[in-house]
Amino acid sequence: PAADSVKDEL
Amino acid sequence: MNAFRFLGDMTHLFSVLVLLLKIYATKTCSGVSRKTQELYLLVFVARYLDLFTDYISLYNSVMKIVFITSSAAIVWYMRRHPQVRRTYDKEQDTFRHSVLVAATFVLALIFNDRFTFREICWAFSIYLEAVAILPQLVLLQRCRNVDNLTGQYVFFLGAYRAFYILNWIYRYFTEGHHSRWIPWIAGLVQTGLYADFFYYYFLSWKNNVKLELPA
Repeated sequence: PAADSVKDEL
Repeated sequence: MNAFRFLGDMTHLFSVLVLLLKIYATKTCSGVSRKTQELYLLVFVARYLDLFTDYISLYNSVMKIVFITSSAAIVWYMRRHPQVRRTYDKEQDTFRHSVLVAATFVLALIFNDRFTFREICWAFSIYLEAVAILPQLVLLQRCRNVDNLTGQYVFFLGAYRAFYILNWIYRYFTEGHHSRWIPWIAGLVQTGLYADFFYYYFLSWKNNVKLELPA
């Protein structure tokens, strides 16, 4: 989901 | 994955490996703040809770494992290794990092994307990472003579977050406007904390003299 886009970062 | 983020991850990885190598090769940790290393271990553990639940990519999982194990190894060396732990500047590394942990945790309870365990831990890890370098910067000012490996370690650590800010700018214009104010503000604070270090590091590099931080 778009909201978690940041969570794919380290 | 854009170039800024990849460069950021590589400088971050490099900074941790430089420090681990310095400690492993020289068997000394003088000038290194154990408190900062403990804070970074906490940052990684709090942020990478999804390591076993959400698979994003091989790169993502491998890097998380490398960051957690290398920072755990550094803390282990500084706490347990008989030779290394003797060289730890215990009297100099006096920053009350428990205050940082408490303050950032409270901040995460107030400011988070969603009031869930995962999100609060994630916000906590972002805020804590922004201030985790403080004990190390204080120690550097006390120790005065910064040995170049430790200097390089701090430099790469600052460069990594600067690359991440460029990454967020890039993603803002290419992927649309997701809510990412938490890493934005924390990232700017974090990079700001390095500003004076970068200044003295650049001067020492330009004048080709040993890095001396003003008391």
